[in-house]
Amino acid sequence: PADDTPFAVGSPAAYVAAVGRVARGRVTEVAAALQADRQTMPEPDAWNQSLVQLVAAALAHGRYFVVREFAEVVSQQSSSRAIQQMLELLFSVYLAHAVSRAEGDFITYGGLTPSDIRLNRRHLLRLLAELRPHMIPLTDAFDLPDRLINSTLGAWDGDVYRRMFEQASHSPLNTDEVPASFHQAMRSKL
Amino acid sequence: HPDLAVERASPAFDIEEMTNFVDGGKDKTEMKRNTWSKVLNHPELRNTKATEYMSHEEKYRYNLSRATAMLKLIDEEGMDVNEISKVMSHTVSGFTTPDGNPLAVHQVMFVPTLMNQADDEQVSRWLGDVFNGTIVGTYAQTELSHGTFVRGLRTTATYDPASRTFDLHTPDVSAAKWWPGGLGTTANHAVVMAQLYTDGQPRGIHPFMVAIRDRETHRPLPGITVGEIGPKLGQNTLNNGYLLFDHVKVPRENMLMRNARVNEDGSYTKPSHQKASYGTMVFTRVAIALDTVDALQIAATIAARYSIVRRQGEPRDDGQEPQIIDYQTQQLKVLPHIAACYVLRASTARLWEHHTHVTSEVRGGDTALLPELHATACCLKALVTQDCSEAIEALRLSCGGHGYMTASRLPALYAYATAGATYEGENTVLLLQTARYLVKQAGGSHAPPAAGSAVTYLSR
Repeated sequence: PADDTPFAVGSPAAYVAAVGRVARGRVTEVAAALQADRQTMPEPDAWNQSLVQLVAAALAHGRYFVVREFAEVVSQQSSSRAIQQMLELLFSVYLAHAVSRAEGDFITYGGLTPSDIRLNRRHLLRLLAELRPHMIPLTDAFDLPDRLINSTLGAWDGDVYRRMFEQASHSPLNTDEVPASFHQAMRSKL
Repeated sequence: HPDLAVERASPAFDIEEMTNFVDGGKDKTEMKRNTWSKVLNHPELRNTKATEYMSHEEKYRYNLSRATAMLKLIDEEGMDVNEISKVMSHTVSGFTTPDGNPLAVHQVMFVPTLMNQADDEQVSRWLGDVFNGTIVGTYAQTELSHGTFVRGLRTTATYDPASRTFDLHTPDVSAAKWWPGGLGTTANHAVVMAQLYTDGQPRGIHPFMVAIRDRETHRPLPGITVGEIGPKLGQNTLNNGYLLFDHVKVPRENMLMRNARVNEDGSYTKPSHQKASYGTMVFTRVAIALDTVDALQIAATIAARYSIVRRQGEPRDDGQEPQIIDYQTQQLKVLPHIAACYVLRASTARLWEHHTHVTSEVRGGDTALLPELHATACCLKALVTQDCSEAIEALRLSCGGHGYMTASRLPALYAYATAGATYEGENTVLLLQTARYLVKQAGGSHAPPAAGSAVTYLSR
């Protein structure tokens, strides 16, 4: 394995290591398959035999890059303890969700067992409940003025239904209560 | 709304401090707010119109006038060209040009290309006209039947030492330039990527600065066919266009020569590095990733606030229907994507810092880090646009029928993010470029990665 850290549900470092193992497993496996195919067929054909696995390998590498960089950001930043805790919670949600979206990869390459997968599913749902009370402050922190959001559903004050009626009033079909097309001959009179 | 007031009553952290984290520092938050304030209060920008019921041409005119006002604002404020793409991030551009910015490619590709690929003499020759608005440009690479496989482009630029000109030619309609934003009716110049031939030898794809319309009359120049390609899923006033050349003569001095050169006698000097001319694409891909996270942040904010306000279900003991966010299914639709906003933004910002560092190294002649940067930028652009596109769709679904309304803005945000999965390198092709680099690393046929490299895990 790229990183021998044993997997443990709830440990961000263990998740990051598992994401790294998936990336390494994906890349080395497809590299080996390519090398073998090159012995028996022309390069373009060998490459084509592995395209799906190559794409999966690149995505796994990208995921590892993302989590590795964020882990460093969290460890290096000097914000308050409250911010640190919130970033750790967000990271845990991201990691548990990433595992839940690619369970097969984490069993095949990441060193997780079926039992780990079951535990992760429950862990993710617990984390969501933990994150829930912070949802609005976390999105408020994106610091987006209403005019930049420009949505009937997403304004700061939450006055959703009034805005929806106001937007509907702009429809040209609401200009007259009886649209002009009604004054054409009715089908029954044609 | 009382339910939102409850949510905001006692946050567990300092929201301003978290905003500073998201922006990359207190100074960046201040700079951002300062810019937004100027945009939102600018006399030509502050009053907006609903564009949903406008015709295609009315929308174009409206968005172009606002894009022009934005350019004037950038000029008035003397903003650094390197800051422009950040200023024009989706947050602001969705306000200034809600249906797509016809000048976006001018700002985020044409200008950076000139800065990075023109030599010093060329920069001084053109940049004044670019900044005073005489030259409006675009970046013409993709062809009607040739996309991300850049080596397969078929537009030719054949050098003639006698006239010291390149003959720029579109061999058939399949090689028509197709897609560049602003090319339709906005730009009067284009950086055109074409197969260079000197001494009868193919030299690969190179960039050329080409005038396509008269600066005074805006009429297409002789030998040039140009127009707009028509409506798309979203971003309909980006003014994507087509362009064909019928043996158009381009002066030798108009090949961008920072990386490769053609001398008067036709002798050719290769670029110092095979990927040296990829600088603009790398820059743009990192910018796309950041910009798409920006769209995800907006979608997440919309879905979060709606999920608090919306109540639906059997009334509880207090007589109120439950808030939809208290359903586990809704939490799974919304909350992981808020986490993704934080993780993807910070990680992509790190890649931006890396890009800035590598670009300065390349300018100093050291191209060692360029292959890894190129591979990482390809990969991140693909991963982030794919993740954000899927996430925005999930957030749209979390808002039920109201998320299907244009007025929610979620359809436009989805169209924006999913466009990012297609343009500036279709994602599968980009991922295969990354994979090629990774396989070489795994097989040991590349130089060992430098300390701190993102691929050291492969060489263990």
